[in-house]
Amino acid sequence: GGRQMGLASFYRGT
Amino acid sequence: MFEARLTQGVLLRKLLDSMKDLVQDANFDCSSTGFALQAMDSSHVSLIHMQLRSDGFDHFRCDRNLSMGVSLNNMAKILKCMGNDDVLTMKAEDQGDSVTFMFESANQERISDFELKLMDIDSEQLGIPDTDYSATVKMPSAEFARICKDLSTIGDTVLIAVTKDGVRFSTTGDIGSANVTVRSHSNVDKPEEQVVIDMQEPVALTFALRYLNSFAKATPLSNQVMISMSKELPVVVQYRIEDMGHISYYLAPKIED
Repeated sequence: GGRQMGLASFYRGT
Repeated sequence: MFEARLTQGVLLRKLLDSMKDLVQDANFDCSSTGFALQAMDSSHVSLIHMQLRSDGFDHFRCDRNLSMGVSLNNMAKILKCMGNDDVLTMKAEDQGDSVTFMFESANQERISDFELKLMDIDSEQLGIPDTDYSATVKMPSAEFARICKDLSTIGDTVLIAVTKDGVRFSTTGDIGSANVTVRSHSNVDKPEEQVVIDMQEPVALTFALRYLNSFAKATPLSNQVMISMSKELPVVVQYRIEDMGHISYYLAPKIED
């Protein structure tokens, strides 16, 4: 169930 | 020159075993602060952040910051050649293209060194802000591992719901459904068995069990695991490594469309 989010949606690249 | 000596060499083997299934190649960052790694899995859904502080080593020298790119699988294979009670020393030159692992048996009768070639790895680093999480659960790591494994027999995802009554792990699948609720309880005699729930507000998030089962490979590193969640944020699953640091896993949630 549900759509798997990626981490980039939450954290910015450095 | 980088040189680090760890009396409990087996610790590094356990660490590699807890990372190699998620990430193939990664950079170990050596600095005066310690020995660290941040890496995402190939699908960019989960992230490992591991840190061993320099003061946790028996000897630690790092003249200049060094990034050592390795195949985690190959490094794990080398560390499998280390005896359970061996003392481990890692050595690398500043401009070198290899890292050496030296294993010394406790009685000093056997000394071996294995050299691993380093690789150039382009890794994308993410900045993770400090967050006050809505709910934090500390529980026995073996219990968490068991729940993730058991629920995997029914479904692919788990809903983790924290309320003041406890933390509930739920799944559904083709053959049926399952729920496991863990309630907070303290045990003065056995602190490693206690469950502590620190909740600012109730939170419920869905995660892929496949990743949580990979994180549970870190169970031998710590008696307790800490699970931190906030609404619509990745979960943090952290195993503290006594007197040395931690390994933390971040996993993005699944969102209902």
